[in-house]
Parts: sequence; structure tokens; C-alpha cells
Amino acid sequence: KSCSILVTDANFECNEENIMLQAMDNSHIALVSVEIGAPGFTSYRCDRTMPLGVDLTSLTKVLRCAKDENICTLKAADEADVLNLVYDAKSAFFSPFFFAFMWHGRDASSPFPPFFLLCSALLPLFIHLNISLSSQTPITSSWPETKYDTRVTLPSAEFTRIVRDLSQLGEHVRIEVSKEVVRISKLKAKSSAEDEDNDSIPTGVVIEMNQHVSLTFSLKYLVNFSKSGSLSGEVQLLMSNDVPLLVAYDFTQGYIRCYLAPKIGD
Amino acid sequence: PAPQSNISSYFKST
Repeated sequence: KSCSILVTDANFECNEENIMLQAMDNSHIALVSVEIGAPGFTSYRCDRTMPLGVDLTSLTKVLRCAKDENICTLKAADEADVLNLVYDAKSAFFSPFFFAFMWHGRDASSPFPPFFLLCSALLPLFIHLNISLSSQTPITSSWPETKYDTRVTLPSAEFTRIVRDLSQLGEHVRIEVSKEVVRISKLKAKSSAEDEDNDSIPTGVVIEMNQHVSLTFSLKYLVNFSKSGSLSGEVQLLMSNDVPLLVAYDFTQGYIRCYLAPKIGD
Repeated sequence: PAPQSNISSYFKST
């Protein structure tokens, strides 16, 4: 769901060790990279390395059908052109539904396919979904190993709050990191009363730096990145001058990393 | 506003 805000189509690259996704947004301003290691799944099997090209917008709609207690199983057969999702609730109390529909075509303008709902007090909750797979052109090269000049670690909820609040006031934000202060300031005030910098040094902030860094970014993207905040209690902002910002959320057995190209000049 | 750079311009061929 976090990825679908940034990219509409992407390849899930599956191998024996993990599932990975890496894709740029349509504007080629941001890049999102996700990895979920095999141990992060209750059960994981990959007999053959294969890409699963998925319409993330559609996948997100399907995921909304799941409840928190549902266990989601993703399956793709060899040479298959569909991704099969099965939601199976262990609790009989929430088990009166059976959904089944086939889904073909990736035309975003086509309506969400109709589905059939059968109710029975005894049937386990069983949502059976097929999403057609597409062949995408994946970005197979990993992001080059980059040594960043600064790393700011802060609670992800604070980061979410900061970028959300600042997005109410302007379109861009400057992030400056010096030895003891990280300053996140808006650039485009709507009125003089709102023109004061919003120095943000919440509790739990750790600043590591080799060199002063000052970069300007589009707030819209940072707000979208911050939607991943529920995946991790902390977020890391890694920056060097004149290279993309890395916003990194690490979670058990995986991560989501978002890269954002800076504004040029000032 | 300052021009926006392109993320792909930071890629290096690997």
C-alpha cells in the first residue's frame, strides 16, 4: 500500500531468499525499493526465480478486502499470468464469507470487477483473488552503494507529523543538518505569519554527520514516503549534498527505502 | 521554485 502511492506498476522479483521491488514513480523524481526476506513470511517457497509484474493500484484495492487477522497467501504458478491471493481467517467467528473472482486486464479505466458473495455461517473466510501479471521493465541494477554525509534517525511518527504539517504551508522543504540541529523548514510561505522556520528536534532524534548538508525537496513526496511510518517506529534520513535523499524504514526481515531527487539550485 | 532534478540521472551503470 505504501508503494502504490508512488508507483502504479512494478515487478516483484522473487527468489529463494526474498521478494524485492524497485521502481521509479512516473515523474522519475522518486524511487522506491522494498525487500521482504523469506523468514518474514510464515511460509515461503520459490522454486524458480521469477518477476511478478503487478498493477499496484489494483493490488491495493484487493488488499483492502483483508482484515488484520487474515493470513494472506500469494501464489504464482510456473508460466502463470496471474497472481493468486488467498485470505484465510483462522477465526471461525469471522468466517461466514466466500469471495471468488477472476481478474484479467490491467486497464485502469475498467471498473473493479464484480464479485460474488456467498454467505454461510460455517464456511471459513476464504478470499480467492487472481491478479493478472504483466511484463514490466524492471530496474534490475541496485542503487549504487552510497556513503552519506549525514544520517538522522527519528521516530517515524514525528517525521510523519512534520512533513504533514509543513505540507499545509508550502510545497517544498529544505532539510539542513549540522552537528547538533536538523532544521526542516518550509520554503514557500502563504503569509508572513507562517514564515518562521519550524525547527524540529523531537525527542529521540540522533544526528550523525561528517559534513553540513542542505537540500531542498518536494514536500508532496515526503508526505507520501511518510505513509510507510506504520511499518517501523523509526525512520532514517540519509543525505549528502547533491544526491537523492534516502528515507529508510527498516522492519523485521525487510525494509522500504524511498529515494527522492533534490531540487537543483535554490 | 527551483527546478526538480531527475532521479534516474543519479543512477550509475552497474
